[in-house]
Amino acid sequence: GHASSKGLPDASEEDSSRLSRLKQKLHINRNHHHRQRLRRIFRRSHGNSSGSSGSCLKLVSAEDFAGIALLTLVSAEMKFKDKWLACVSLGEQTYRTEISDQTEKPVWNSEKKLLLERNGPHVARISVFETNRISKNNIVGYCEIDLLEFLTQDSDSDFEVFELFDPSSSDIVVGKISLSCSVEDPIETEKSFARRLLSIVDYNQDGRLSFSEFSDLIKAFGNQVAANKKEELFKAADKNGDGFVSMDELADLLAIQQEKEPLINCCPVCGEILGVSDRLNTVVHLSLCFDEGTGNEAMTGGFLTDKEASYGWMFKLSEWAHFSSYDVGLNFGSSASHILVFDRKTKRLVEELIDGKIVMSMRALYQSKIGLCLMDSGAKEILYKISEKQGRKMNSAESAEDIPKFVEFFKDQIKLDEVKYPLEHFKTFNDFFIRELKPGARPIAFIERDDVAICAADSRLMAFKNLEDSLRFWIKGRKFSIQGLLGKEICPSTFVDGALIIFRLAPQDYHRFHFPVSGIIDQFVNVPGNLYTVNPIAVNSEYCNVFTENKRVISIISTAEFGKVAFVAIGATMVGSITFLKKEGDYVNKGDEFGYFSFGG
Amino acid sequence: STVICVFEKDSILIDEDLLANSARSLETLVSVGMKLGVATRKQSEIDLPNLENCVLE
Repeated sequence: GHASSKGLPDASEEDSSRLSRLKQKLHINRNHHHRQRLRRIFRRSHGNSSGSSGSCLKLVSAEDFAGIALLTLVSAEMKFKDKWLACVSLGEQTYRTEISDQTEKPVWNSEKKLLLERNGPHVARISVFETNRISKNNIVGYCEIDLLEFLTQDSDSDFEVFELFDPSSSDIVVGKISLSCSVEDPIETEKSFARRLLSIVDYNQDGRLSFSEFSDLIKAFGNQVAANKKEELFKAADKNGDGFVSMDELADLLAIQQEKEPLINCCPVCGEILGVSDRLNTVVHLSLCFDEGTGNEAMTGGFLTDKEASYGWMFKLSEWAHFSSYDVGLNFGSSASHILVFDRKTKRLVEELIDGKIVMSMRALYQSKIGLCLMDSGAKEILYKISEKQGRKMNSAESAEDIPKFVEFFKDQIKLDEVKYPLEHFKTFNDFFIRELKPGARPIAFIERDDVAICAADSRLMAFKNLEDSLRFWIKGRKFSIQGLLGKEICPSTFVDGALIIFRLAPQDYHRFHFPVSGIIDQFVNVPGNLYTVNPIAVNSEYCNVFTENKRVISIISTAEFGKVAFVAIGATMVGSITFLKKEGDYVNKGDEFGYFSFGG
Repeated sequence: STVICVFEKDSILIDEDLLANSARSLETLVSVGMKLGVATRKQSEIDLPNLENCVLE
């Protein structure tokens, strides 16, 4: 750094600083009790995974682990020649490799540092795509790996080979993929992070910080309190008193300080506010944000799903031209064609599959004033008639031929192995549509406790504490209200300002709904109406009032724990038929089957 | 098709992860039987008079 405030240390000082360095080493070891614990969690792995920097370790135990895992997609063996790309999805992030040469044994050696936490997403989905120049890239095989399990298993080799499965039926193997995963030593994480930080303000590259350089760094953290205490922090950091802060000393300061009073409130790279829950999480987050890859074939990130990562140049062109964006949340216009949902089980984002033509027609009908005029001039009646006609068709014997095509289109979203009967059992498409599941296919949470409510359907769920929140974040139809939803016969005052939970069933979902609570069915109220789509394209549109204008049946359940609960089953275009399996006065248990939706008006 | 459940005011504590996703206008993929929330108070406690506070005249 710049000339320090003191001259260079003389010989006698040299001895004392060596002694203090020794003490300091002991001090560090004693002081970082958590480091011993982490040491117990880790053990040195044999050798090194491909070209990764720093020491790589295997996890001995995964409880309350939080750290950086280095995942490398090494190679694959497929059953035919093509140009291949692979994607890794973990939580809300997806990364992809470069495209391989034309081969059946692609080699990528592509690595990525991933944030791994016990209570965060730790099941990674690896998907392999065959690439095409004009048409879109197709997923050929996938596998799901619990990285924490992978890291704790006892294996000498750093590489593991996993089978890749056909998305349409997970018992057909379509290839193999070889990958390695190791954990970066958290001490190494802290050091490499300090090294990255130090290099930013070490203007004369002597590998240590003078007071003025240190001050610039503290200022860069944007923390005013810390900025006012620069001298104090500098003295605290400069343990050997040589007037400079070395990389180790900076690492210690950041680690210890972050625990006591955070130096860094938000990440200087992505701006995310950093909770002070665990200092290692902060350092890990910052390391990943600062990380520019280790020079090896680092994967390309910034995608939300593997589907987005696999899009070719056409989609990129449309995104670049801002025709459509690919994002979470309320989407309008062409961005509405990519509906992303968060899979609660895998903690990963999933893109909902909808036929492009259907999206175009829904956008035209529900997201514009023209659509509104069309509705008023007869489109409603047409939608109703189409649904009734579709119901008759789906109840015919010929409709059974559509079942395999339907299963193929939603290939990795319908699990045939949990359906009670084999496909051949279903005589019509509607029979398949209201298929039952095998007993135990849907375990009921806390089944013995009636004060715990459960999800009523396999669906995409939105939950709000009250009506205002639902209007703010989701339902944009101008006429929506609790009174409007429950109809005239039911007094809304019981439910005003109550919580609202929306279970939206997509075509591929299991279409029977169950009781969310135990209690007695007080009454059923039929409310005739239209059959608009319940797709978010309509629900998020101000031109359409799906939930107060669609055909629906309201049932009131009296419960000991929640008071009264209104259960509103709402029909939709094509799937307008609502059937109940219980009647007024019945006592029901949460998790019992309540009824189902099927094709028809 | 859609099911909407409406609860009485303050009768349920919905799971935090579901509320957090909904506050980002992000739907959560759930299955039948997954935990939704917990009753905030036993309805019976509300209905029954609170005898402890009664005093004999």
